[in-house]
Amino acid sequence: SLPEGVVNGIEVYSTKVSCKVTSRFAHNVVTTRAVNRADTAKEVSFDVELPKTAFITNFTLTIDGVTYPGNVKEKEVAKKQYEKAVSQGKTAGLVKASGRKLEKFTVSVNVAAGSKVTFELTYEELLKRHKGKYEMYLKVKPKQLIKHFEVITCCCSPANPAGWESRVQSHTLELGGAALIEISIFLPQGRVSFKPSLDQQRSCPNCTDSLLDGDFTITYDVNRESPGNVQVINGYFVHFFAPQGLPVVPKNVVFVIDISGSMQGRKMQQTKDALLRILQDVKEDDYLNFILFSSDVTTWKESLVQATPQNIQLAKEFVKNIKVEGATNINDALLRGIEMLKKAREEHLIPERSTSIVIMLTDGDANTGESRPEKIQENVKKAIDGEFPLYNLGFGKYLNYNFLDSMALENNGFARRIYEDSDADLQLQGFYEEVARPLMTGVEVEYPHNDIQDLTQNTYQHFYDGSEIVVAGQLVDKDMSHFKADVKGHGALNDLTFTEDVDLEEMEKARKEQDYIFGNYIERLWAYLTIEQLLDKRKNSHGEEKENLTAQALELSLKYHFVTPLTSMVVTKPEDNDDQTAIADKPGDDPSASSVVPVMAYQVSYQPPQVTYVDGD
Amino acid sequence: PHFIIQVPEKDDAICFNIDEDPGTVLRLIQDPVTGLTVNGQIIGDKAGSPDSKARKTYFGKLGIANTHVSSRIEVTPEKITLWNGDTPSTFSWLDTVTLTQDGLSVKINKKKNMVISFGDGVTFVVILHEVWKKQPAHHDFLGFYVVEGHRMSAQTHGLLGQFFHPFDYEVFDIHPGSDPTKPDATMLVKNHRLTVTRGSQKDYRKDASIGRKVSCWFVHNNGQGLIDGDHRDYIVPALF
Repeated sequence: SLPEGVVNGIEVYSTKVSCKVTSRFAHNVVTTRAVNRADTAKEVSFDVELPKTAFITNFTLTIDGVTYPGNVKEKEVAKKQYEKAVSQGKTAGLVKASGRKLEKFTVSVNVAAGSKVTFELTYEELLKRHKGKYEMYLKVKPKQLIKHFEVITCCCSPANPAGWESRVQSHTLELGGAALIEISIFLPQGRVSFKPSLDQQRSCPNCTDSLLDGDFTITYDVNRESPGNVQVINGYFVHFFAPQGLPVVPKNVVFVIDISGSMQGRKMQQTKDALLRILQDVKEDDYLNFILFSSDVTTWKESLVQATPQNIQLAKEFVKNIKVEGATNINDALLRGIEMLKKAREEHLIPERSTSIVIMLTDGDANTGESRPEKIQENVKKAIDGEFPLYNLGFGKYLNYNFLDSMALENNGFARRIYEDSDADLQLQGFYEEVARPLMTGVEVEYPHNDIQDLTQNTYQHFYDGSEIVVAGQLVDKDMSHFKADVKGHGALNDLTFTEDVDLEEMEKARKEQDYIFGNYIERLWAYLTIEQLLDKRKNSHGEEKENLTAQALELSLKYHFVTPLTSMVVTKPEDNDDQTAIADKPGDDPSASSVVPVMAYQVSYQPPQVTYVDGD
Repeated sequence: PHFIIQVPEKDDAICFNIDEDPGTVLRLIQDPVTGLTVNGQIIGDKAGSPDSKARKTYFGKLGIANTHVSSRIEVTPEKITLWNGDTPSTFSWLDTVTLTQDGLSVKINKKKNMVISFGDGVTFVVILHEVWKKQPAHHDFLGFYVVEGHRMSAQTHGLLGQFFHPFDYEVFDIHPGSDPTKPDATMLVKNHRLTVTRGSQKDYRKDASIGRKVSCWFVHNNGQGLIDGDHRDYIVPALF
């Protein structure tokens, strides 16, 4: 005769996920309330899966009405507290990678009989535009029936006459992989509430387990009347830029493909499938070539060839006949590709107004030729010399992803994991589609030097269709009335300069007329972006430079209360003459590292020592 | 649409209207030497009055082309499309953007105007005239100004282009007309003797809403006698 929703003496009577998106910056609060209905103390656990790109900004525990807030501390300081707790046999938890997009935050706490506990986790994320959409993603998987279960999302937008975004185009709600509801919502404020009753949650009429197990995804794009949009609040500004209607810049692509023995079987088949589909989408004014590497390096053609129908047909035949063999010579393959692109430019074999890209796919570490990662990086950086970007695709788990990531970042590209799964070919194709449509190259966002400071990255080698450039900074003089922002770049046919005239007085007036709560989200967005970019830069720096970047990122993480790879969050509960300590921090991308770094400890003085369950990926 | 021909030599101006059905495309400039062509398509009021005398007409679409380099610019009050061969680039009047390529520079000034320069010596300005969205009668429309044309050849023609070459006229016998504020006169131009009326039009280059008053001698009947041939000779089948 246990009340509804009571499992093992614990009733989780409320879970509320509250998400607010203001101009791409998402603020999410997950609150769970539980009560121990048993006669003895029981463990209550709280699991949240949050996007890898998000920063935790707060975690609080409230037990019997007393709240224990989280404090962000430097990782080393937090670690000492954690180690002390663990050495005394305390409960430990982890934040670690979970699946492709998420990491899992887990904490358990013992609750005395009849006591209530509230967990509240806050995290923030800058939603990035991919293929014309922003996506806010939540995993919905409660472990038991919950009386009050609710996901509320609110997209707030500072609508103003200057043409800020004003509409969420569509919301998509997908639960259990089956139900799909699309709701069109018109802003200034869009709101979606998902609130299943207990009966709707049940997997069957008399079951006590929950049916809810799915993805809550909100996808939207902003109504973009003009290519640029600058928002300023409290001396901080953010500049979004995404022009439309421009023709695609022809591209010269070298695919550098690993055909070593480890690619044998499904991985190679998926790679071929993806390449064949990519070849169908290549435009006729593009140029391409394939470089295959194992122990040796072979090329499809001696130099880049135009993607004429005849050449595409030949390329397809070539791809179909790729055979796996030998070891992994990343260094020579990349250098060959880079040289080929440079030579094509020098010898005017490719159109003058075109852009070059190297896409490398590998499933393992270099083990023949030059195999020292740092030397390969050095060689590649020197060879590319900033002329075009390198994108690295790491296929599967058995590779040094940090090396690929670092090498791509220092050559103006990025790395992407390709998960070994049934859809690996689609992942590969999806990546190509992201970079297949450059609309501008050599993009520089310029502001008046004397008026702006602490600018985030403002130069980009490419602007890709469906993406968005985001630059944030601070005004030197908060009371200034006006500034100008120029976005310069090269288009497929001409050189372009987009100018934004920012009238701060008009913006402030419009802001006051609107009934929006702005808070300090632009300042936090600036801090988020700055920390993210400092951490990326840090990956390829050494010595004093690395120390400086670390110090800057740490200072901002502490100031803005972000749990980043440099900080941890500590929750201390003074009780029974002993401190109870919980620590949360952020795993890196290396899965092997995250599985051995405990990041949450919570002292339990009246329970036998135990380790909470942590799900891996 | 109103046409205004400024004649600096006389420190004066001549103006005329062309009244044609909405949808009609008129040749404004055609220069076979530089390859430049400008055509304009007429739009009418929202109500679409059948009485052509009461009807107001404007330019709703302009087509500017340089056939020598296969570039075209189509301008409407909604958007601006640049074509290089078959490849379009689209811009909105909400953009402030400058684009440059060999021999062409275009600057769009957000919700105001666009300046199109073909090298040195040929510059056009297109003005965006926005009306109140709920205005019952009128559409947004465009104005077209030639601010520099000295590199256009002597063979340039069209409703505007024919006046790029020096021409002479004489106005005399100024006398009261049917409207006491607007005297009539006789104009001798291109071997025609025309009755003209003193009036005024506006130059909106500096301010698209108020404009600057320009006094001019108004030539009646679709500029008949002033323009070469008949105004219908300038009707072309398509914008490009």
